[in-house]
Amino acid sequence: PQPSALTSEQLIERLMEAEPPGIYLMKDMKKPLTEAKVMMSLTNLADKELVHMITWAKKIPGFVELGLLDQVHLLECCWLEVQMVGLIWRSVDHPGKLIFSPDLSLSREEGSCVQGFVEIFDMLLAATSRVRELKLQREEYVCLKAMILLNSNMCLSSSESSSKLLRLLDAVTDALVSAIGKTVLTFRQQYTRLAHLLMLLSHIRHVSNKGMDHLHCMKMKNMVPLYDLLLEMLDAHIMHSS
Amino acid sequence: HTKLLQLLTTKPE
Repeated sequence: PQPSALTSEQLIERLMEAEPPGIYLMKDMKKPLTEAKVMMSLTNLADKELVHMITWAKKIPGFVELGLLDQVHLLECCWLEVQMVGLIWRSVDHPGKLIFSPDLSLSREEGSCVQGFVEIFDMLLAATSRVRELKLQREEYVCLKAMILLNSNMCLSSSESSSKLLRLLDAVTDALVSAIGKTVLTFRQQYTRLAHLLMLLSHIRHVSNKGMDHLHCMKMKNMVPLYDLLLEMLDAHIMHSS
Repeated sequence: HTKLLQLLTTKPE
């Protein structure tokens, strides 16, 4: 069904059902941690997560009705942001740690063995603290993640595709507003909360850009084996940004 | 974007 035919409750339900499963690394990282071992594990996880992310995107009501190249473009633009918001969500109950997967969590100190990671770790930990303060609800989280995908690029192939995308974004915005409306807040507190949640997204975009540059550097230094899909997604970013 | 296209166009089981 078209997203406009769904009520906000139904849309949220569909977004909840689209949530990807927890992805396990299935390999114990032997101590001491080294730059190569950490990068290897994180890129392996990112590659596995990408496959699930595509399945997730296809389950977002209306996404597959966009042109195929627009779907490609949106996913290429937002994949690291989507992975980062997932990481933040998983880490919210574990102050000082980032939960990359159920079997891989790293503290700031552990992350620091990778050159250039501390800055990115600190930004992710700060964003996680903010999400903790805001007591983000699961319903709000799924809406924000869908928004990241749908808002990742404004340049679509046709004006028809762009207007479809805008209608989709409107439906997700309505769903987010209705999720916020479920909380015991005054109207003023509700729109302040909406603003706070949306402001998180610009931080996530910023960290994602930093992370993308970092991954690109690591690739240039041959520090990581990059898997097919991950490599494709990284190259697309380098191409779009240059 | 061969792999991405391939994953986007496969029908879910």
